[in-house]
Amino acid sequence: ANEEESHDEL
Amino acid sequence: MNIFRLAGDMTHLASVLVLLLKIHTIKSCAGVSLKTQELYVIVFATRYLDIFTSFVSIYNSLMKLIFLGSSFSIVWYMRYHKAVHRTYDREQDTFRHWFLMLPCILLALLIHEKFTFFEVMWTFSLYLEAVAILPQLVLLQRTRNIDNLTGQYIFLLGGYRGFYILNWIYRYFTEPHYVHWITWISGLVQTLLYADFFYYYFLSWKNNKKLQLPA
Repeated sequence: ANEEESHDEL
Repeated sequence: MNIFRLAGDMTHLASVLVLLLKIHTIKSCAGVSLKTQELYVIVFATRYLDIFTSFVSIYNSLMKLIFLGSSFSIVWYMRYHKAVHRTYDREQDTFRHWFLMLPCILLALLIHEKFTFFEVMWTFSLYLEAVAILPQLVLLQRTRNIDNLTGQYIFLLGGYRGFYILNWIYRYFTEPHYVHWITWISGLVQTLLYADFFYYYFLSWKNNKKLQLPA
């Protein structure tokens, strides 16, 4: 499953 | 992390440090728009809502705290510190910035990647950041000459997003499935808003003259 894509940029 | 993103984050950090330096050392916020600073507080507050729920890296969390802390303290200084507040020209800084927020929240409700609270808030913060500099640029047009620190602050603030554009191009070509149209378009709009400022900033630097935007 596509893991919860959190925003990795500021 | 890539060199463009690091350069962007360091340029962004430098911009807030230049502004804090100006306000803290010479106790002056002349030429600085409080409206833009307040918009940036909202930008960071809505963008970093997940600061305690999603951990990306030490660097990421540390920078979020720095941006949140610096933007809040700049607004605090400009509003409540007597000496600094005295240098704030309220008559000129009249951009109705709350009206900027409404279209951004509506647009975020319409165009987003996922319809979740965090994602809509995050998208709202992207759109808001794209236009947050407008009160500052309007103030710049009105106050004839601005001091070097304020000019450097705006230059660095505009430059950081330019580095981010290079970062997005780099990630697009190096990471499969890395596509974020919303981020890219709002980042591009944000940088383009600085175009004329960059032009006059470069001219003033080349001719070694005071920075003045045409009325």
